[in-house]
Amino acid sequence: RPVIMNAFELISTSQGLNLSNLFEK
Amino acid sequence: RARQIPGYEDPATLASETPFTVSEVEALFELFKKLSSSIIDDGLIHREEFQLALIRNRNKKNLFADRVFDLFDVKRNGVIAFGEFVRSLSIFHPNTPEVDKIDFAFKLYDLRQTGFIEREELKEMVLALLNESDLVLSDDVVETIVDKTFVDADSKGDGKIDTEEWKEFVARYPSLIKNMTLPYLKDITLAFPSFVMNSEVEDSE
Repeated sequence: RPVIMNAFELISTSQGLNLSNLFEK
Repeated sequence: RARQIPGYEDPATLASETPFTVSEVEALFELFKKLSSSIIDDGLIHREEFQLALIRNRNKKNLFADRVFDLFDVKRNGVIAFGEFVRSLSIFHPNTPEVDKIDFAFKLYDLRQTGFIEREELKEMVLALLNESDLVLSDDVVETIVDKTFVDADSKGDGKIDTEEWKEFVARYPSLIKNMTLPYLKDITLAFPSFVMNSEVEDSE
């Protein structure tokens, strides 16, 4: 059986929520 | 030069209201100047500039970058001023109480600001994430993921997640707010020596 992911865990991986990107050159 | 920036606030004031030191606020000002001049050089971060920095693309819509922008834009005037930038970023500081991070994440996910995270909103976010990641899942699978998560999180079973349920859910799955902490905000001056160098130059001017 496939592992059912926690939907919030899934969306927390969004690039748009990764604020460290603001600091990249 | 700093005073000419609309909405500029004194670093000492911002440092007194946030976990940042004065020199860290000054370092953040260097970052702010860079971000706020990437498309329109007016000392304010526009939505496109924010998105460009976050996802390296100013044209592609990103629901989550949009939501973060909306929360940073405290005055809701379509731009992020320096003070808003520093105060909002302070949520992501390692020393900021977890309760503030949990609250911020809830507001992010409460897309329509109803005070609840509704099933439709969660599904919309899952679809946005899949689209962003070029992942394709059948509608059945998406529904199952959303259903399972709701059964798990909506302890009162009323079809929506309130702040209390959200707090309990995060307590069970702490990794959900991992992205609410940027470890290097604790020492921006070490992590971003180039910003500090610049801010020192400004200090001596």
